[in-house]
Amino acid sequence: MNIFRLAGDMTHLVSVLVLLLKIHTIKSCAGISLKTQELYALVFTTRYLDLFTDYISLYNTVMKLIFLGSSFSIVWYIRRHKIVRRSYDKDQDTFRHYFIVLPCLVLALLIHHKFTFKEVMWTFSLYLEAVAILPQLVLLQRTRNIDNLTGQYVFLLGAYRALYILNWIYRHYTEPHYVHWITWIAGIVQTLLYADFFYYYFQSWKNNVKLQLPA
Amino acid sequence: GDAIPDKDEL
Repeated sequence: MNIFRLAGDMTHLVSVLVLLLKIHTIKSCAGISLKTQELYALVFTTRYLDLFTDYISLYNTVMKLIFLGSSFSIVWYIRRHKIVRRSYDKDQDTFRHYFIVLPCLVLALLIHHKFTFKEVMWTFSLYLEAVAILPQLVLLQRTRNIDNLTGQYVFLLGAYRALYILNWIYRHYTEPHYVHWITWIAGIVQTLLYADFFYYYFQSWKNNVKLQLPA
Repeated sequence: GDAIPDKDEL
């Protein structure tokens, strides 16, 4: 474990807790894409298949349970909670799941480290996580109203993967045989997708104006 | 191919 990865995990943890807190306290999911949340639930499900088979550390297991629990409870809130669901904007959140899931699945079947079910699922989860934010970014472009919590959520989500890139660089230089080019490429693509959001987020923060994404 | 990536990361 290195500081970059710990900071990345904590940033990721805070991002999901910020979102859960928002939904739970104000009982609203305005501006949140259910599609993206469902994709994240799928990312964690396919990535943590080894949750009950390989024990790595208490930290690893606890964090996996938190990420699984939070992503599924966010989906539950938006789908099932009698108050929250009313604020879900299904007419605007229209990104088709299979436009993202199918290409990632095909890619995982073609490019992976080892052709086993768990390995292909793990690779699929990496590709999926890289693009899972797209429905959320599309929704933000459409609704154009980005409340603070949603802006912070997307920012923290992007920041966590950027910190992981520093972790991979660090591990590449400090650990022999640490070669994960699939992880690195997926992680870089993921962070680049946030780049324009980061730009507008910093602009709004610097000029102290409300965050507006160009149409 | 390279070693199977250890899955110690989240």
